[in-house]
Parts: sequence; C-alpha cells; structure tokens
Amino acid sequence: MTLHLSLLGLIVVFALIGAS
Amino acid sequence: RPWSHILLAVSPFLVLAVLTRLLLSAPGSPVIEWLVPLAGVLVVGFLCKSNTLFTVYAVGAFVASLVLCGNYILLVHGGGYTGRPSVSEHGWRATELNSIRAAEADLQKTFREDTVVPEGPVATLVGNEEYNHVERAYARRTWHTWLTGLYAIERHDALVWCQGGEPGVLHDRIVIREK
Repeated sequence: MTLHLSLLGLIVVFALIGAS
Repeated sequence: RPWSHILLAVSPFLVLAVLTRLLLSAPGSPVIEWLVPLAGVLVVGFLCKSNTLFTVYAVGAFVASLVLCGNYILLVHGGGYTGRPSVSEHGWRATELNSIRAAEADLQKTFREDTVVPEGPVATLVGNEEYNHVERAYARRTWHTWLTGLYAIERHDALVWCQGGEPGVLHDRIVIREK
C-alpha cells in the first residue's frame, strides 16, 4: 500500500513540475 | 502541441483501463491507477512546451501505471484487500452457510431423531475439530479507500456453535460464533 500511494504521489508531483 | 500527439500519449492508458476492467471483474479493478497518470499526461501535454520532457513524462507515467495496476492485482489477490466488498462478503457468507449445512448434516448423523442435541461447539458434539477452525471475515473501509477503492479485509477466528434442539429443526439453531 505504501508503494501504491507513494507512486501516485510521485506521478502528481512530476506532473506539477512538468506543467509549471 | 497537436491534439493527435496527446491522444497518442494517452491511448496506452485507455488500453490498460479496458484490459484491467475485463480481466479483473470479481475482486475489483484498478481505476485511480490509470486515471491519475492519464490526467497527469493530459496536464503536462497541454502546459509543457518541451516535447522531450512531455515524452519522458508520458513514458514514465505509463511505466508507473503498469506497476500500479500490477500492484493492485497483487493486493486484491494477496488476501489483504478487496476492491468489491459486497462480492467478497457474499462469498464469505456462502462459505459460512456451507459450514452450517455440513454441521447440520453431521449432527443429524450423530444424534438420533428422538433425542435433543445439547448446546455446545459442533466440533465437540460430532468429534470433528475442523468446526472449531472456521473464519469470519469483513471488508472494512480504511483511510485511503476514497482514493484507492480498496477495502481492508479483517479476519476473525470463529467456530460453529449449536444452540441445541431436536435434530429435525437444527438449521436455524446453528451459528458461526467469533472466538
């Protein structure tokens, strides 16, 4: 479950970096 | 960036969505695991000016999505979580009903028609220890259920208990009792 949530978080963080 | 580029980048996620939906109907299928990466690709596709960065993000998000879908499958097949609580609970109740039916049949074999079966654990009454080792399971919401759609499976040790009565009317006198 930890892997699951951290991977989802990473996707969102990188999307925000890529979008900015 | 043309629409076709963005559509091309999100199409693998749609394929993944269809595949997981078709293959994983009973224990639940991943949604957020492909939806979040897909949304990320859309956002980056519209706002990021660099094509290289967009490609790197799209490939990375797809790999992450594959890992997430794989992990979801492992989680629901490992016995710790379920994505479809009602389907799982229906299965568990059916198993309990099977134990009750088997207990009823064994009690009717053990006790004569004109006797009264005493109250007690079925394992002791029929001499089969298996009736002391049954399980009662529940699907419980956890803090991340709103996001992952996964419910934690809670298991309790239980036994088959007879409340006593005549052998002919036992079917509603046998219950699963948690230890």
